[in-house]
Amino acid sequence: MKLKKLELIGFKSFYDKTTFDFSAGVTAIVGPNGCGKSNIVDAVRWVLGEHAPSYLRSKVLEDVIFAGSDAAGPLGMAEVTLTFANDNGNAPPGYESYAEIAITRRTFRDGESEFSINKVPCRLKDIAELFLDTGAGARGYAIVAQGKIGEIVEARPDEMRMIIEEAA
Amino acid sequence: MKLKKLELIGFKSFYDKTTFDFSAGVTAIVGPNGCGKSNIVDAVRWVLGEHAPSYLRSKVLEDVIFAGSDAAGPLGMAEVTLTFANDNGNAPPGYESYAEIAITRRTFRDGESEFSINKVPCRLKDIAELFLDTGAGARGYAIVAQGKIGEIVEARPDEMRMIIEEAA
Amino acid sequence: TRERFSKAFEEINAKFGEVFPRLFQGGRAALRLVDEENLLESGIGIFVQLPGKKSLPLGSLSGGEKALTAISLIFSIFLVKPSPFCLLDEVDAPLDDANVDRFNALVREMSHRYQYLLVTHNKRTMELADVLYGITMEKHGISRTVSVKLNA
Amino acid sequence: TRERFSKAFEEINAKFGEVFPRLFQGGRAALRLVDEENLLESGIGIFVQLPGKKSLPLGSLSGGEKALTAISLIFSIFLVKPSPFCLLDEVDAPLDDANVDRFNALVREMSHRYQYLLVTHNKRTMELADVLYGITMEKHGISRTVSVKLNA
Ligand SMILES: Nc1ncnc2c1ncn2[C@@H]1O[C@H](COP(=O)(O)OP(=O)(O)OP(=O)(O)O)[C@@H](O)[C@H]1O
Ligand SMILES: Nc1ncnc2c1ncn2[C@@H]1O[C@H](COP(=O)(O)OP(=O)(O)OP(=O)(O)O)[C@@H](O)[C@H]1O
Ligand SMILES: [Mg+2]
Ligand SMILES: [Mg+2]
Repeated sequence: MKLKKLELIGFKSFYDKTTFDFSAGVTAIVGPNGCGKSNIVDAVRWVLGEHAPSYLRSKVLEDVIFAGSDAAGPLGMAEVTLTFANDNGNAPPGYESYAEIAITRRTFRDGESEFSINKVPCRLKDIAELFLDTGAGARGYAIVAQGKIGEIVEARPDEMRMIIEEAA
Repeated sequence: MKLKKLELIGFKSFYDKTTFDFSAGVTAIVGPNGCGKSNIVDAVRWVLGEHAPSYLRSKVLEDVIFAGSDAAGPLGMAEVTLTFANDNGNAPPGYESYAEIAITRRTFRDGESEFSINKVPCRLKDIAELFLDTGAGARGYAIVAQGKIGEIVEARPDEMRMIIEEAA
Repeated sequence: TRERFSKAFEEINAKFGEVFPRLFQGGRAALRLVDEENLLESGIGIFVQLPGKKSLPLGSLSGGEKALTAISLIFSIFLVKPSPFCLLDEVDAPLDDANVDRFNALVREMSHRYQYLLVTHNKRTMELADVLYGITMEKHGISRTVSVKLNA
Repeated sequence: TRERFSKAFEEINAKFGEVFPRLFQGGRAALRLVDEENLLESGIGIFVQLPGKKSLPLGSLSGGEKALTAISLIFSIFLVKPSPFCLLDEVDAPLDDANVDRFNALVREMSHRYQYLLVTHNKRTMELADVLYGITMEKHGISRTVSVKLNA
């Protein structure tokens, strides 16, 4: 699986629909303080199933929906889609025949979240299972939030065990 | 009071006696990762009376004594002296007539610490009282450790109250 | 002590209201008593509004915005009750170039009255310094000072 | 699962022993089972020795040394069990120029097989990128992407 595209609308400071096309190699995300870079990292963890507000720098899950600014009023919905290309063969079980896997999460002000894989509604559990043991889950070793790089070194022995088990 | 000089010997990575002369304005401390810059900040907090190892990135207080390296064996003592010039009048009570105030802390492997002010032995309490309500105590608002700048913003209301009271 | 506290609180709050918009080029900041009735025991909350943005909980500020807010608050306290020196260890690390320049300009201005010791990796901040101490570990594991020349 | 765990543990430990000295230009690193007898439940500790220094508890590593140790470990795990991508938010912030260059060289090498997404303020790291996305908030409070030209 390779990361192909990320689409955000109404997620935190991304009021308008915004698309990121990813290619192989290194993609750098740059910009001034407060412009929305870490919000993109939050969007990726959220669509992969992150359910604890504190891991999303929020108090409640609705805080991920665009709350308004001088330029526009608050929105009622946030939606993120992460699309993977299934080119190099290690597709998750059950998805070998798909050329792409698009994961979508949508939430409304009432707190309900809807998930879908390739536009087919599914549960949070189904998304979590897609990335089981790959490190790319919402809290896997492959995503390091801002300021948290030192934490893996401060992990307790039982926590370090869980990290290594995920890679087994 | 103005900061005039800092002298370290045997404190963390400062094996040899090292002296820093401070003047008015801005002094920058620079150097590669791991060269000893934050150890200087620890030395200042330690001589001002810091007694909790965790605030000194240590497990026990003896960890502040030079532990040895490829270049030299471990030492048995660490000593730091911080000297203030008493030029602009707001000397601590009882020290108005001194031109300088030199605070010294020395510790040995057995964990005992000796304090002195202008070479006269004193207790930790005497040092803490010197800087009461000036923010320059070991945990005052005037010293910000590496990576901790965001913490003041995350303080609980009762903690913020204590910070403002210190300045009252 | 009631008068002392409320005087310090008012003065720090007023300074915070000046320093914050200067560093952020706009916006507002204030300290608020959580329980207005109980001056002697009430906790204190921080309220900020970034220029052009809605006022959001402090937790959703970015890494750089949090650092700059904290710097504004520490400097505001310092202006009301200066301590003999101010020692900051890489507080400029999360800031982008524009914010580093604004931080440096403020430090430069305050350094006429107060002493600053700054640990930094940022070349723009190094240029600000009156005295530069380089630390090196040429001998394995042993720290020493060296004189540093800033290349022009 | 006993075999799977012990195989992964051995492989990650071996890689950690290679990646760490490469980033630190020397020194040693290893993962150790806290309780050798109990492979299925034992916790795992990290042991590092920096070049020229005594082996000290991880807590007394410097900010940059901790970050580089963590990067070595994450990349070692990645080499044994690659995930579809690796997303790092300003992990280069605590590193000095020499360590940023070593980090970038390793990322460049691994990026032939794996996808990296790096949020950074560091110009040296930007130069490494194949694709650069700039984020701006020209309209108050609203994030948008812009195309970025790296000045030569
Ligand atoms: N629900 C929301 N609605 C609108 N704006 C939001 C929402 N949540 C967060 N924000 C805004 O996003 C900004 C933070 O963005 P982010 O943390 O991504 O910045 P950044 O680019 O990572 O900056 P830095 O370089 O300082 O780390 C905050 O200023 C906040 O106002
Ligand atoms: N008691 C001790 N004896 C000898 N060396 C010590 C002792 N305590 C800490 N050290 C050494 O000091 C080093 C850390 O120094 P310090 O944290 O000051 O680095 P720094 O210059 O702040 O680096 P960075 O830029 O990464 O923050 C460690 O590598 C450690 O080996
Ligand atoms: Mg950020
Ligand atoms: Mg440091």
